[in-house]
Amino acid sequence: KMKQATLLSFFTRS
Amino acid sequence: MLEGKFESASLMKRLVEAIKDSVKLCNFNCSQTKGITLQAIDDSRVLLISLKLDPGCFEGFRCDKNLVLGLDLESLSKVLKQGNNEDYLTLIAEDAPDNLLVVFEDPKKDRISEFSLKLMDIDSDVLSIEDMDHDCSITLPSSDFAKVARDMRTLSESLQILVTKDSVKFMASGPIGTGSVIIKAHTDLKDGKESIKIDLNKSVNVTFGAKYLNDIVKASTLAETVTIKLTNKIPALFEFKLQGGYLRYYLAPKFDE
Repeated sequence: KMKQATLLSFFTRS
Repeated sequence: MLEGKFESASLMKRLVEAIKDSVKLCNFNCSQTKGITLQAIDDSRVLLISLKLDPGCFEGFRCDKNLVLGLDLESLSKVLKQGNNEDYLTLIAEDAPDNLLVVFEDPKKDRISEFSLKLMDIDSDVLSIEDMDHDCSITLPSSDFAKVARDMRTLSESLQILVTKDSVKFMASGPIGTGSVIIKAHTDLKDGKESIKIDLNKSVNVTFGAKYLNDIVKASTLAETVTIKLTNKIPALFEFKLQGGYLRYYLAPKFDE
């Protein structure tokens, strides 16, 4: 089963 | 005051249709030097949309003061549907606007329609996206990519993409069976836009949610080609070039738990 990553793990809030 | 006139309404109509199913509320940032830019993230925080419309995208562009126009894309879509593709479209806003004025003029100038759209205060996350180095870059006709994304979704909710030096393999595996499509790099001398270009630093094996890819390919009405930049285990970039701007999507991958 694959898990969906979110963008928040890669990019920071500015 | 903002006054941005498009040579035809069709660009804005297609843009809003391409993104409105992914994000509902968006801030349109307007400035004299940058034109109109937008960054929006879908509710699940998996897909990010980045739009740039340089002043050169417009037949005329003036923006005396930086403005943020908070718009509901469903409402904007309803208004944009009132104009014909070949109408001139002008967006007008005051310096501290409550409303956006949307004006359509047919090229013969015997019909002018005006709509005023209420603006909203939208509090949205903005992410800083630095230029990333990618393991590979693929450019292919956007309609080809749209067909693969739509077809393979019928098999599985995930689409695996494997890129090697001279081919891209799309694979889906689901309850009814499996499928794969292989696209090979080639140069079409008659029509460069039909070429498939693969630049590879490192082979890539990534998986994405088919639902998001199907949202992204809605932008294939905006550009004949799409460039896909992939790196193992990091978000992918899908870019549709516009005349003097771009529509980019950043999509987070799926991974094995």
